[in-house]
Amino acid sequence: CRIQRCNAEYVASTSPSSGLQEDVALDVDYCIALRAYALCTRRQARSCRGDLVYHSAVFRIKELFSQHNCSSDGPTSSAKVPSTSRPAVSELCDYENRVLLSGSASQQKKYAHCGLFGD
Amino acid sequence: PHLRTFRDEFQTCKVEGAWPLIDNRFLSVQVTNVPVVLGSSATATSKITVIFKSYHGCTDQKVYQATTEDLPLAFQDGTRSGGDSGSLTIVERGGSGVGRQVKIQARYMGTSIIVRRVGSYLTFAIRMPEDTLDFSEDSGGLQLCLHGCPRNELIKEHTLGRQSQQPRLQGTNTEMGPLRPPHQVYTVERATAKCRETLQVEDVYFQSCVFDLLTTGDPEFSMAAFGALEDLKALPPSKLKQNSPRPPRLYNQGVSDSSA
Repeated sequence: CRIQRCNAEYVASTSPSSGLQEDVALDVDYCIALRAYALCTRRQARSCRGDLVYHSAVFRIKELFSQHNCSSDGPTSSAKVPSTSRPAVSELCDYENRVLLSGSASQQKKYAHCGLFGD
Repeated sequence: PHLRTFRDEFQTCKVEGAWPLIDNRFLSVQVTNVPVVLGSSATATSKITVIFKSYHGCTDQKVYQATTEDLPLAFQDGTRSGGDSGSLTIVERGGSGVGRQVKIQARYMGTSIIVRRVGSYLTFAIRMPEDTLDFSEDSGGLQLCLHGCPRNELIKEHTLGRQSQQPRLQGTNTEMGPLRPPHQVYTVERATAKCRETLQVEDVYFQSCVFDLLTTGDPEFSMAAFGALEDLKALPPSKLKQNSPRPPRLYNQGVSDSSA
């Protein structure tokens, strides 16, 4: 169970030193960080079954979505976007652009393919 | 139909009726397959429904549906894009000439989809970033693209060997309308020769082409495999190898080495 890692990433991405303040209620970047946190916890669902820290996090995330008026669907990013180069919404709607902004461009992204044809 | 999963596995499946291909937080894809010939369990795709789920700030929920009668160049609500950002769009593809083609690009999730009509049926191809997929066993139950077909839906190798000895009659079904004139009967040799006209490499796509010809006897429908290969090439960047260095192998496929 790696819920502590999710917690740590979330804290790092929303700490004052990251340039992101939680009290900016509708901050696009905050919602991105929160969605990333939610995604991270969802991925731990199986291994963290019954873990009190995990279940607390799930409960807290639900509250935060509501408090900050964030939608649960939308872009996620595991890394903080520098505030000096805050992307426009249209840039956030481009997956490859988001990958670049999140700083993981050096990791070559892999794509999977599925096809259904013939009889 | 023939299925190439996200894990690069090939299968030939029955999967008659409605089946989910993909169901995750971004989109849901469902297909309907109908029998193609009398006396065979083989089916082909007659309807494809793609639901692009709402993605905050990028697109509203959009539904695309294609049937054998209608391959629209728009979502069900009549629009050709989702939201104002232009990150979800539909365009018509030209090019290689195998059937009519529609390409849907969902930039917000790095995903492209191609839907074709080949002969009387539909084909589907999608490319998605791996990190948007959840390969875990818990990931949303049945998803053919993710987990492949259930074991009891696979068409076994021996089935073709028996059936290829007998002539095929084009079947009827409620969605495809009246009985069509029977197509010619292909022997393995003739089917192989026909498929060599369009597919140079004798890989799994080639074997699928042979299977389709033997099953339906419809030369137009045999182009489905060629179209699927074209779609794979048209959806870069892909890390998948198109031709395995190993001998061609259809995983639990309907074409055995001896028959193909």
